[in-house]
Amino acid sequence: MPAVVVVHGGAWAIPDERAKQCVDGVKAAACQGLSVLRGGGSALDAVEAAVRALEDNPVFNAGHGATLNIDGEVELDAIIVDGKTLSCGAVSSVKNIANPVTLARAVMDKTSHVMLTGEGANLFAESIGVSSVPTDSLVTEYEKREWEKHKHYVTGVMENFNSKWAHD
Amino acid sequence: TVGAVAVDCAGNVACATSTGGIRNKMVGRVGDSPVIGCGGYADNFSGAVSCTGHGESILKVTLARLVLLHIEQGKSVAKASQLSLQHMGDRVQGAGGVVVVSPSGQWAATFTTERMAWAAAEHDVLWFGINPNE
Repeated sequence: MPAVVVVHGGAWAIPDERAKQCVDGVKAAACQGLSVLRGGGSALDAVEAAVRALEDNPVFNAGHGATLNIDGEVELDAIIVDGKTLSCGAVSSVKNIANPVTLARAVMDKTSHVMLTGEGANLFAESIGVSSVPTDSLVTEYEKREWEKHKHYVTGVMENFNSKWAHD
Repeated sequence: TVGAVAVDCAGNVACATSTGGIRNKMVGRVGDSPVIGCGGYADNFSGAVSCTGHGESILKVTLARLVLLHIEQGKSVAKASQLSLQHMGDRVQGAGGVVVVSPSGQWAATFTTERMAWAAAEHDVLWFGINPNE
């Protein structure tokens, strides 16, 4: 049976100046996932490792490259699903967690629930020893500039929804 | 948004998706990424999917589960991805992308946005791309 890992770094109008960084990042993440499989890890271990690599790369909108909400805060979402058992874990609107995918896996492995959100997700993280990190460590200078620029737009986020510039 | 799908040597599949959401989003807004069947789904019966794109559109068509439904009906992973993204465009005018893998190791990276960075690693081969039809 062939082992395969496929990753993406987000679908949007990626500008030319960021294209190489994005491609380099997804290549590294795919290799990270495959190395986990080669080491005897499961598909679940591989996708967690690959997504952690992408979350740790500030080029991507997740973890260390997160966008800011209208209040200038970071709110992160993640999910992980095991196709063997249909087990699933997810977190939403969690703040200041470097690797939300690993917190999602902890929800799957350590609770009887599927999703924890907001303050509850952060309290769960604290209870299992996942420490929060400062907002500044998750936000790049590029994102701060873009957030400043876009908050002065006449159109709001709802008007921009579904345009090529504004989506997850 | 970032995501990954994988199949291991035992034929088990899995998916994961993670995101910072959309810039300037309302406080408390949650998109598709953490919602099961929308931002991702995995089932050894059909495959694993991770989605990216316009979150509200992906939610409305339950995109990840829709891709797997097409696979269950006999479509290839590539065709299932294309049909599902086309459906999302037709019904709710949303654009996005998916990565998919089947339990037998078939895979696809498909998108309807201008670009999506993707990579696939299998055996000693690394496939990658960012522009349509690469």
